Amino acid sequence: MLKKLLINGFKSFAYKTVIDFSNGINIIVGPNGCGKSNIIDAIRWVLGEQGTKMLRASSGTDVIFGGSDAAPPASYAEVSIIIDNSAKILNVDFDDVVVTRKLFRSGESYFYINKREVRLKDIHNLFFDTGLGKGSYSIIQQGQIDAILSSNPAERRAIFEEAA
Amino acid sequence: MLKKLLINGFKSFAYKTVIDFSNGINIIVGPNGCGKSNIIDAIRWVLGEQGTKMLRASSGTDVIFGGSDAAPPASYAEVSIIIDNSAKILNVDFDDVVVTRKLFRSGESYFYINKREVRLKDIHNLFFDTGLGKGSYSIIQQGQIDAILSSNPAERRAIFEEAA
Amino acid sequence: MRDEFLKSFEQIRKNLEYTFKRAFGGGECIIEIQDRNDILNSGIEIIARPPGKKLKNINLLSGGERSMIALSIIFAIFMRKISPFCLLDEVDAALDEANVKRFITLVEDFSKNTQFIIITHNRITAQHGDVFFGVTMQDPGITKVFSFKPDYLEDTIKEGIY
Amino acid sequence: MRDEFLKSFEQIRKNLEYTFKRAFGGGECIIEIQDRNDILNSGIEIIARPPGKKLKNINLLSGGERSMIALSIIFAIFMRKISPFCLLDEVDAALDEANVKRFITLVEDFSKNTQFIIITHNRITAQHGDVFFGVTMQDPGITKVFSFKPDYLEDTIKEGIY
Ligand SMILES: Nc1ncnc2c1ncn2[C@@H]1O[C@H](COP(=O)(O)OP(=O)(O)OP(=O)(O)O)[C@@H](O)[C@H]1O
Ligand SMILES: Nc1ncnc2c1ncn2[C@@H]1O[C@H](COP(=O)(O)OP(=O)(O)OP(=O)(O)O)[C@@H](O)[C@H]1O
Ligand SMILES: [Mg+2]
Ligand SMILES: [Mg+2]
Repeated sequence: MLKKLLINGFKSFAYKTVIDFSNGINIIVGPNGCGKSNIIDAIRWVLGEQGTKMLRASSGTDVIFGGSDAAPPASYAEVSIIIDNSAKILNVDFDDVVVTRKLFRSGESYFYINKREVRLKDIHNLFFDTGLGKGSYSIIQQGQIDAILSSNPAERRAIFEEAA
Repeated sequence: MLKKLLINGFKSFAYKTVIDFSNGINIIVGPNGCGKSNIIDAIRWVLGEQGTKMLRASSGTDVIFGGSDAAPPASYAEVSIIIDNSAKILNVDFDDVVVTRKLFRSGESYFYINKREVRLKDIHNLFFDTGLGKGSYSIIQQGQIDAILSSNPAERRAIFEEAA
Repeated sequence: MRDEFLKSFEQIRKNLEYTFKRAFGGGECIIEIQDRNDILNSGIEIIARPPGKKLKNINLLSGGERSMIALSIIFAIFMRKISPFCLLDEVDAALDEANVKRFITLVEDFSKNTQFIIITHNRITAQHGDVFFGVTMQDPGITKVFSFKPDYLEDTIKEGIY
Repeated sequence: MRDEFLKSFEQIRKNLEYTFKRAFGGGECIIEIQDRNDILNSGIEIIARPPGKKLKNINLLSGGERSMIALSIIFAIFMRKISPFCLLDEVDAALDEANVKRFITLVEDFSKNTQFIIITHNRITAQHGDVFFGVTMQDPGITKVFSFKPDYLEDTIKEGIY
């Protein structure tokens, strides 16, 4: 299970935010445009998502807090996720796995697994075939329901292909 | 204004249904799949819509009630619309304009304006440039909001082109 | 052909200033023909700045923000050719309570001169009607329609809206 | 490659029988690879028969019916690779009250073995949580998240859901 999420400087999270999730069903509510889907984007991003379309960004550094009337732009985006690994779903020897991703405006990018610096592909390997890697159906974004129903056969196919 | 709508044998309207609309704001509610959008389709159809995609049909005769566990298929679909024309928006000399469209399973098709038989193109001419003809934005269907936002530039363009 | 499109586009842009302000209470929305040299085939770019935020392409905005922008554009187009009636089918699906109220305000603006027929699952939208119709399917596959008074709104159509 | 796709497709089809029955309480849903001679490029057809109605291509069904079918397929795919957690973002937007309850039943089925994080504007979905998080933007453009108890559900997040 996902135990904890730390978001700092990622999209509309100008300042450090910590969310402690619980087992079972976690409900997130709030007005339009206030950052709910951005939480999903943060999780995707820290799990290694690169696709700008999936992250609703037009370039990599778009995900760094760009400023608003109430705060200046951030110089980096950082997300950490703590996953309970007591069932050893992830192939590492820790009961709690902490994955961190950090991106600076310069494009400099850092990845950590339990404080050890790694490369993006190590993040991808960690989650490969766990149901959380690429092609998992465990993250259903706003509008993805329509992709399945899409009259565009390629779009619909993609959903089934990813599952294979 | 739209005064009255008669639907008989069209889509899920197995039996004759009469809806008396009022001026101002008319609200239609009901569970999923029970026929609300079919009312919109009926209005489009009687105003001369031919596009199977717009009507959610894969062929012309698809709009005829096809039967269910509770009733056998209908042999024809018929929709009549009564429009208040006291402001002479429609170029005919009647205060109330009644337009009727009837389609049999054989494909035989009939159109009437105030009981006089006409052709489909007379229906199109009647509504041309009234805000109700082709390209009007007065009918916003379920999912059409997404067409404007669509990342497909051709889809988005079509919306603006129709308005011109 | 090309001039007609340009003329219509300019008018929509002008109307959009009004409808966007009504929808968002502030901020701005810019629609641009991407390729001015190939107007008839060019894509159309939409960028918007909700109040207090930064200007962004609409692909980067939230679901509800995108719905409100689309509605602003639709009403801006609608202003060009005012129709005797306007049919809206569940256009409020992605909106929170505050945005539903702003959407209704836009509708009420136009409803002085235009009859509206609105399909909705939203309790708040539903409360703003002058007349009400319930659509049901008690016999499988067969639609029945009945009209009812607002005092029945809560019970009668409870199964259709939330 | 092609065999993997076929094997996965067959399994999804089998799971779909279960999820569709849970979602619709009856009826059937058929997914077909359109061109068996060109499996890797073929489109996929989806036809369904809600209880009491006739078998139809999903393009001809209602908005809410389509959502429930998509959710049945998504859960059928999900059953193939059970994940430690599942994130759902406003998947209930087109559903009426009865369908929201069936959707929640499907979620509760899976939640015995999977943690769910669900974003919703729907009052009924929201009531079925174990824990609740409110997301707001009091300072323009800056997100704040706070957790709260169900007794605050009605008031605290009234502005976010309806
Ligand atoms: N890099 C960034 N810097 C600042 N703000 C950003 C950044 N990226 C996205 N945003 C803002 O985040 C907001 C969108 O947030 P999000 O999509 O999470 O909303 P939401 O709560 O899911 O709303 P809805 O209920 O409408 O779906 C947009 O207004 C956008 O401007
Ligand atoms: N020719 C036909 N004969 C019989 N039933 C039909 C026909 N065409 C469509 N239907 C049925 O009408 C139903 C769809 O109705 P409609 O789209 O009006 O629902 P709705 O009330 O708008 O629901 P939602 O709230 O989900 O959008 C489908 O179940 C479909 O099977
Ligand atoms: Mg969202
Ligand atoms: Mg509908």
